Amino acid sequence: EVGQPSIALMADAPSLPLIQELLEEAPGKQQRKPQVLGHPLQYMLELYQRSADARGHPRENRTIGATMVRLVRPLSTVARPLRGPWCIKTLDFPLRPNQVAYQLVRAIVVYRHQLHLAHFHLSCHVEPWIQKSQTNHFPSGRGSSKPSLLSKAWTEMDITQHVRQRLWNPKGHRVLRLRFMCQQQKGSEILEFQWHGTSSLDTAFLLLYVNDTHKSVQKAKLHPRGLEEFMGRDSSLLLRRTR
Amino acid sequence: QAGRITSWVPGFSKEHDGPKSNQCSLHPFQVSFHQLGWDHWIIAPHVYTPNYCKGACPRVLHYGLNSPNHAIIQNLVNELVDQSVPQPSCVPYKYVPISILLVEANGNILYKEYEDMIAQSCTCR
Repeated sequence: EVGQPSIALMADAPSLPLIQELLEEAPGKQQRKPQVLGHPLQYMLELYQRSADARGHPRENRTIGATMVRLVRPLSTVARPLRGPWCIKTLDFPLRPNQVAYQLVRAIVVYRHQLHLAHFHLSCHVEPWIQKSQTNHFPSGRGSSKPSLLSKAWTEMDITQHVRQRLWNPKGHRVLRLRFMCQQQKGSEILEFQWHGTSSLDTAFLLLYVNDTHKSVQKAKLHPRGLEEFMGRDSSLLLRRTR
Repeated sequence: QAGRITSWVPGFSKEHDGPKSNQCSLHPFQVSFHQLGWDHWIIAPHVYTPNYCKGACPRVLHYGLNSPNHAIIQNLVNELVDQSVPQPSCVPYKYVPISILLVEANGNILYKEYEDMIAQSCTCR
């Protein structure tokens, strides 16, 4: 069982990546399955059905373009009350400490661009949270031209460049911070709005498309060049001995 | 060719290999993630078909088994030189990956293709 000492010992062996992953990613048996419902789960189920058959065999014609897709939910949100017609929420997406060991293929933020809450009809978009004096690397347009798994109220935005430049390096921040900004639709009466009834999960999530590079690292270790270098060192030893 | 070699392997007869049904081959096998104790975090698929290889390796390893030269020599060593050297074993030869959708401890959802998870053919080595 996951978490037992014998498996913990096995995880020390670098040649057991599956065991390592089970320890890192699997919730403990005693832990209840985290509650994941709603749009994120639906989105990932559709992505799965497009990419693999019912028995788990990856489809030949899959267009996913990566061997791994992680859906990251916002960790915390700070909501600011309405300022004029605008209301703003700050979303923090935590990245895993070892995440940069993987090759980033694509980063997408998926968010609701239309919110209908009680008497409010809001149009929304996301922006990077960037300190003043830094430039905005987000695309100016909204949405994605790729075939979407989304219903009408949701939009995808490609933020690969932003994530790659600011977060995908060993010294990068471990948190992607975005601003989720909503405006009351024109013509509707401006009312005092609070973010009641909108959890962070209801408004946005992050998708990281990555490739596992562990295999290529292992292959590199076994690459003949390594052997050549070793042989080179060895032959110099031999030469010294001869001398 | 196996037919020609068998004529000079001392004491060789086809009966030595036992019934064909017992020879090294791929056996389909399905297990649920519930049985493995992983159903609390794996969303899809519900079942997993790892398969397995089982059976006796024949005394003369034919091409269909994709055995490396070493296995052929080891078989001859067992046969002709030293029986304490074991015969080759029946093991998987080719694998295919499986795609898994799982929920992580922190509630994030992961789609991942795991390599070498399903045995597709067998070999003696």
